[in-house]
Amino acid sequence: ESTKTDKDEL
Amino acid sequence: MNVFRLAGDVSHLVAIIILLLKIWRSRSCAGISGKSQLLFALVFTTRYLDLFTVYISAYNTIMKVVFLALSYATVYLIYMRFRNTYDSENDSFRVEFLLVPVIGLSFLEHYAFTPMEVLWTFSIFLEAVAIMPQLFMITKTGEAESITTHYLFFLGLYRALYIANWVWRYHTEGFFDQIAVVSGVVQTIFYCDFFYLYVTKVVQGRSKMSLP
Repeated sequence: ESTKTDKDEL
Repeated sequence: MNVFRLAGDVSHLVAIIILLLKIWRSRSCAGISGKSQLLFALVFTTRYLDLFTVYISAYNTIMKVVFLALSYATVYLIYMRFRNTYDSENDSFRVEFLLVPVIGLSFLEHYAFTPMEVLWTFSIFLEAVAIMPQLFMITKTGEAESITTHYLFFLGLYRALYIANWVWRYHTEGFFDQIAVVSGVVQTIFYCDFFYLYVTKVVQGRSKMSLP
């Protein structure tokens, strides 16, 4: 699951 | 990081700098929607709260700080320094019509029900519609200075490049961020009509873009 902690996009 | 993503970030930065320089050099924010700029400042503020919690990379941190600083500088110029040139009469879009549905949606659809995740989702949804006061203002006055249209062009280009980035990432890494992709596509659609006018009017040598 995608969460904010693994989001590197701006 | 891929070339589309990097080009997208650079376009985003170029757009913000174009707007800031335009206001600074002309000592005027005529034709600029302060509401859109306030919304963008809110977008960056709610999305980049992770500056305090996780470290991703130097690039990531620096870009976030730069975007935050430039967006607040823009808001400062419009509402404080050059507020006598601010055209509040034509910046009449009702922001609550955007904020209420966006807040509601971010509570309904998110990856995890935590403050950080809900605020991140809020920022993604809000960014998709934050340009609407500016587009509304152009429609209302019927024209935009060419420098304002260059700003919008780079902002739209940034969104289009992010879509290319997601297509690339999907094929190379199997990466798919549903919330970001769906609202990113919606956001890009808002620029299509403008892109058409930009190419047919501004690029072909007119100083102002007038609506037909």
